[in-house]
Amino acid sequence: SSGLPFVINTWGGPFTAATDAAYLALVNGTAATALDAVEVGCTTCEANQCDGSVGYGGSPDESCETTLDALIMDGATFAAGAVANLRRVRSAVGVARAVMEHTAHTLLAGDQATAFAVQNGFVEEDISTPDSRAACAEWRAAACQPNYRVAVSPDASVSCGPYTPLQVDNTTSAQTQASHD
Amino acid sequence: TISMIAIDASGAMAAATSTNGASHKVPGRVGDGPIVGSGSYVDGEVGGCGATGDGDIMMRFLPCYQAVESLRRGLTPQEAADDAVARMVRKFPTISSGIVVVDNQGRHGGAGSGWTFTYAYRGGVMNETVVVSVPPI
Repeated sequence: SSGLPFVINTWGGPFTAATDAAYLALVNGTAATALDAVEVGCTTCEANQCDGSVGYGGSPDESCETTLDALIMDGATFAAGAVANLRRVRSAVGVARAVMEHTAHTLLAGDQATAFAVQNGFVEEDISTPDSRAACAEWRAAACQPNYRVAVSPDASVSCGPYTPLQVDNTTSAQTQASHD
Repeated sequence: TISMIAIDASGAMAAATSTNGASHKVPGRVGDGPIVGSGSYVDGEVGGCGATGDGDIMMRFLPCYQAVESLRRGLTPQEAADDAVARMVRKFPTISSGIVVVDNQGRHGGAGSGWTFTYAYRGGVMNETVVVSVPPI
């Protein structure tokens, strides 16, 4: 161990800005707690978009929309808050903290999570970017490849939708390698 | 995906994860990021964990819960990380995964599969962040 305070996170490169932000917030006292520090770190990554896998304008879905997932957890109290499929709000970890602090729930999802975010002072806005719209357009131009749909018609490995379900063989488990979180 | 664990000067711990998920996912899909014990997990009595990778698979294994419980049973952070990844690789040999594990003293380790996973840390009086590269299991 290098001693306390201490911050550690997945990935290097652009993600080290988040490491530094969280660490310096603890050292400088702008983060009063470890909980504040991880929020500062993840918020930094969301604002910077890190490598494109965090924050607005990344990983568009089939409909070209960017949605966000986030979780925050207090190691002392086991309090936790999370948002899933958060739409049209940039500060996912901030909304997760609001879920933790202003509800007795752990996870809110989708449009209702967006409504909760707005109720708690977060701004609802378009979180796609020219880059994310272009990535989605390129995906559609490439016959929607790679693709997570399985056992559908038309064959999702070569065609875009709309899709209808086919008979499923439950003896095997589908594992696609199209992308990752 | 960023998944982060912090320990403040008093030893209090917290964890968080933020992600925009997988590109070209089916609308409505949610991965491992916001799932307690999967995207991250922390128990200040023991340590914390953060994860990234193929969330559709990883969320079935709760690798961060597994890793923190392994710390509780006496494994080192490196052993706990290796064990959690190995459990997923055993069932899904081609999975892309990465987890970082830290105990409540700041001792840390990482493990991954399917790619060269990296993690970053800074603590004590370090002047800059250090990045660790982890060869795949």
